Amino acid sequence: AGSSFSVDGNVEAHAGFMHRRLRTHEKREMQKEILSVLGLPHRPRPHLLSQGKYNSAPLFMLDLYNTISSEDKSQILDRYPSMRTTQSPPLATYQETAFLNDADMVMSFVNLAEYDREFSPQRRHHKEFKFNLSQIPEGEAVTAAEFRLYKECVSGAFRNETFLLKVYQVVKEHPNREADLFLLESRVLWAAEEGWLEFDITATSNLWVMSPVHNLGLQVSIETSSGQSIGCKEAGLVGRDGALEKQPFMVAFFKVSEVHIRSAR
Amino acid sequence: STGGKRRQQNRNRSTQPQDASRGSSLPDYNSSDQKTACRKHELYVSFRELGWQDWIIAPDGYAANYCDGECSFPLNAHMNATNHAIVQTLVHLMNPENVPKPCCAPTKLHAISVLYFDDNSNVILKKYKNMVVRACGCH
Repeated sequence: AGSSFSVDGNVEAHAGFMHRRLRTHEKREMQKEILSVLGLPHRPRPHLLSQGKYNSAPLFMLDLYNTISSEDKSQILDRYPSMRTTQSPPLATYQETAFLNDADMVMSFVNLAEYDREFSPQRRHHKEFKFNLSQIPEGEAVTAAEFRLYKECVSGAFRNETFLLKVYQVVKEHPNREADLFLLESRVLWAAEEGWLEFDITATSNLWVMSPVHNLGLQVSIETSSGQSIGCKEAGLVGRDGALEKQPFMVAFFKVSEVHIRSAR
Repeated sequence: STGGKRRQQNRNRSTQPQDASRGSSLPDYNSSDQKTACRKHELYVSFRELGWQDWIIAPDGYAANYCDGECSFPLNAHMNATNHAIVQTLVHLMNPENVPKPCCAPTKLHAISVLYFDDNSNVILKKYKNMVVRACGCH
């Protein structure tokens, strides 16, 4: 017990379980069974990802997964203290861990916006972000949602600047002029700051889930302390063309909605 | 009582549908040969072996149990899990030490969490709690 052979004959230690090659029909049956348990109609076929490298969202979600698994484990460890090992601190903040405990499901969404809008000097630079929340299963309600952007340290002309970053929800779009916007948050940043910026977009996400036609995305704009509008890249914000593990994304925490539909008396 | 037992086995055998295609004859429950005795097996299901590592991020697999031998389910047109459980009960009465007790009670499964990509490359972390299995089997 305690040792097994994987498909390629290597010895892998899976606590106490034998690992034998499945026959084709067994494989098919097992796949069908697992998909039904996961509640999935078919096996997903995500776009081809760069081999073995995850971008920021899956890395963040993997951290949440490890947090859950280590919590399950810590319950076991409480019962069997001799099994306790040192664990590296999770990436997720304390607040996200609280959301995680409460959630039944967590989803991260890929940014769908294709390009940055750069207008003439009179008009504002801004970056667009769009997320498709239409695939959420019935009955799931957003309990918390965050929009995450990675900011790198700025060198060069703006290295001593302070920036004012604003995140807007796009309320209405117009063909020939700027969209109507609703300010969600504004934040002062130092040029030398580096790390993930989190913005609470729970209310906006709930609106997008309940009324997909209102999902017109987010806009981020940045000004210098003198009020000059600059591009996000100049302020160190990483976009779609940046490092995979620093791509912008949004994450939403869901709970199966407790609302019970009461039949009329 | 020996005669009664033999008559009972004959009756058992005659009530069992013979699956000619498999040519299997039911084992003699009293034979010393325990090779086909009902046993619970453990199997590690690897998502990688299922060729699913492109969409399931974690875990890399899960531990499963299944039973084999006398308590296998010859589920064909005449024998379903419930009937089989009844037959096992009969056998259990006469040879309690030979086979484990059949059980059709709902069985609660461990909670699991799965991390995977959907078709749009969004990532989903889902907790599967309160899962109950209602199948009959050699628990």
